[in-house]
Amino acid sequence: MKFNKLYLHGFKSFVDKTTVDFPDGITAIVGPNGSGKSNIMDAVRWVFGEQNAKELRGADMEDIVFNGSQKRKPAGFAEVGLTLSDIDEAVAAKYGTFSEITITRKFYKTGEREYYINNRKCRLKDIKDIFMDTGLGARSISIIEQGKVDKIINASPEELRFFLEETA
Amino acid sequence: MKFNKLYLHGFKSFVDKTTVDFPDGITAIVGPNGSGKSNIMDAVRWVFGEQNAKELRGADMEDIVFNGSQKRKPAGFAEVGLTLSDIDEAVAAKYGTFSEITITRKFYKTGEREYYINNRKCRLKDIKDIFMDTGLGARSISIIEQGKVDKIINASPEELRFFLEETA
Amino acid sequence: TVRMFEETFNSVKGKFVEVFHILFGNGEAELKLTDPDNMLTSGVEIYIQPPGKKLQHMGLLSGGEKALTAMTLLFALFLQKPTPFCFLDEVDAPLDDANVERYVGMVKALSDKTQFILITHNHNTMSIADSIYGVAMQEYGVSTILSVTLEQVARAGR
Amino acid sequence: TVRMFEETFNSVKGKFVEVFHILFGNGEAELKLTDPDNMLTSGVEIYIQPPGKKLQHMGLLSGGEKALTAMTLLFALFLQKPTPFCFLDEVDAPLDDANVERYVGMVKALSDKTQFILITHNHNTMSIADSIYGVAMQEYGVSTILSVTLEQVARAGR
Ligand SMILES: Nc1ncnc2c1ncn2[C@@H]1O[C@H](COP(=O)(O)OP(=O)(O)OP(=O)(O)O)[C@@H](O)[C@H]1O
Ligand SMILES: Nc1ncnc2c1ncn2[C@@H]1O[C@H](COP(=O)(O)OP(=O)(O)OP(=O)(O)O)[C@@H](O)[C@H]1O
Ligand SMILES: [Mg+2]
Ligand SMILES: [Mg+2]
Repeated sequence: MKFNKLYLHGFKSFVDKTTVDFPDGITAIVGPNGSGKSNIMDAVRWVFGEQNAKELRGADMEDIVFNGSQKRKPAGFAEVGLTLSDIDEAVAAKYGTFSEITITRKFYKTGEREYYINNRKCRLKDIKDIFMDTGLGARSISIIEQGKVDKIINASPEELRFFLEETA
Repeated sequence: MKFNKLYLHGFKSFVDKTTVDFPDGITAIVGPNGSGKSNIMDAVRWVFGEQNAKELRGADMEDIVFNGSQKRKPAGFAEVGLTLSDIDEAVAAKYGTFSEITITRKFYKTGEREYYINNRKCRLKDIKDIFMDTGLGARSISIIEQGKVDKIINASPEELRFFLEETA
Repeated sequence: TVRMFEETFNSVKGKFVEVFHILFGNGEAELKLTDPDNMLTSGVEIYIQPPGKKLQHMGLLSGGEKALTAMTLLFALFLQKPTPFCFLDEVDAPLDDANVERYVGMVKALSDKTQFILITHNHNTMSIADSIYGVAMQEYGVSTILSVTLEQVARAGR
Repeated sequence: TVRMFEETFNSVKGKFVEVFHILFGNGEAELKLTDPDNMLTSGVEIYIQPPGKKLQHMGLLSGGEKALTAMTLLFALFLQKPTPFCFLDEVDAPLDDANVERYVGMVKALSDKTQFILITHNHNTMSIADSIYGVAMQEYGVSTILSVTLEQVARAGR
């Protein structure tokens, strides 16, 4: 499985349509304090299915929708899309595709939530199924938020066992 | 009030008698990971009277005593001394000194605790009295531990009021 | 003491805004009382709005913005009443280069009344120190400390 | 699945020691089962002993040692079974220059099987990236992202 690109629209400080390509190898994300770097990681965890706003540094889910700036009005919805390739054959067949698949999550300030796979509506469970057995997910060990690197060594023995089981 | 020097002996990784001078102005403390920099701050908070081992990153008070290394045996006690000058006149008179005063704290692995001011035994309360109205103390806002800079903005409104009252 | 707290609060409030503009450039900042009618027991809250952004709760601030906000309050309290001594352990770790410059600028400005001890890995922070101590473990597990120069530190890092 | 867990545990245990020696130089490290007689439910614990120091509980480790220990386990798991993607947000902040070098060395070694995304302010970390994105707010409050070079980043920092 490969991550090809991430699409953001109205998610936190990314009010305009923004696309981020993920080339192979190592990508560095740099920029001043408060410019929006960690918001990109929040977008990835959200599109993976994170349901708890606090895990995304918000008080409630509305906090992920762009809430305005000096010159801009608040947005009405937040949308994040993630395009993947080299996916598992069985998964590719299910969605009638040979290579790329795009998972999309949308949240409206009015409260509606929508999930899509290749522009076809689906449930959150369908998105989670794509990542089964890959060790990936909103709270997977391979995503480490800012200031939380100690979460691994502060983990309980049961949690550490769980991390090992994910790699079995 | 001025901090002149800090004396460490058997405190955490400072097993040998060590003296650190504190000149006026700005002093930087640098060095590799794990070399003992934060242990110096723990020593300052301990000599100010910190009674909770967890605040000094230990499980219990024994953890502040040097517990041995490849070539050294564990120490039997920990001792920290802090020399101050330009102290309040009333305090100076009480301890029969014109300028410098040294506060010392000792902890033996057997459990005894000793406090000294200018080599005369005293109680912890006597040490705390020296810092009355200076805004200084083991948990004062002007000592910020590693990774805890958020303690100020995560403080409750009552705690923030307390910080302001200390400067009244 | 109610009068005293009120005076202190108003004075620190002004200094908080002053320091905020030095550390953040523009933007809005305010210290507010949770219960202004009851000066004896009211708590204090921080409201900040980084330049050009909307007011929001503190949780949405970035790592660096949180550290800088904490320093804003600390330095405002020092302007109100300097404490003899301040000890900061790697508070510059989350800051970008520009904010490290502003942070050390404030430290320098306050250092005539307060002794600062800064534990840091950041070479820009080291460069403003009047004296530098290097902590090392020449013998495993045993810490020693000795006075060093900036050149010695730069050489050791390589 | 008991057999499977046992095999995985023994394999990761070996890799944990291997990575520990790359990141810490010498010292001892071990992954232990809390209840070895009961493979089905036993938990896992980390024991480490930095070079030349005594074994102690994890709370006494320094900020940098804790971060490096966390990376040791993460990278050992990746050696066992690479995940397609790894996203690290300023995990290099508490590390000194020498440990940043070791950390990026491991990332490079693992990057043929795993895509890494590293948020960082550290110029040594940026220098090993295959591509760099700069995030900025040219318009206040609005984030944009564009591809940049190392020279552009170095110039912006000045
Ligand atoms: N819903 C939202 N609408 C608009 N802006 C938001 C929203 N949520 C967060 N932000 C903005 O995003 C900024 C924080 O972004 P982020 O945490 O990604 O910064 P960062 O680049 O990681 O900075 P640092 O280097 O300090 O960690 C905040 O200043 C906040 O104003
Ligand atoms: N009681 C003790 N006896 C011996 N060594 C101790 C004791 N307590 C702590 N240590 C040692 O002190 C080390 C940690 O020191 P400290 O936290 O001061 O490091 P540091 O210089 O701040 O590093 P960093 O830059 O990573 O924050 C640990 O590796 C530990 O072995
Ligand atoms: Mg961030
Ligand atoms: Mg430290």
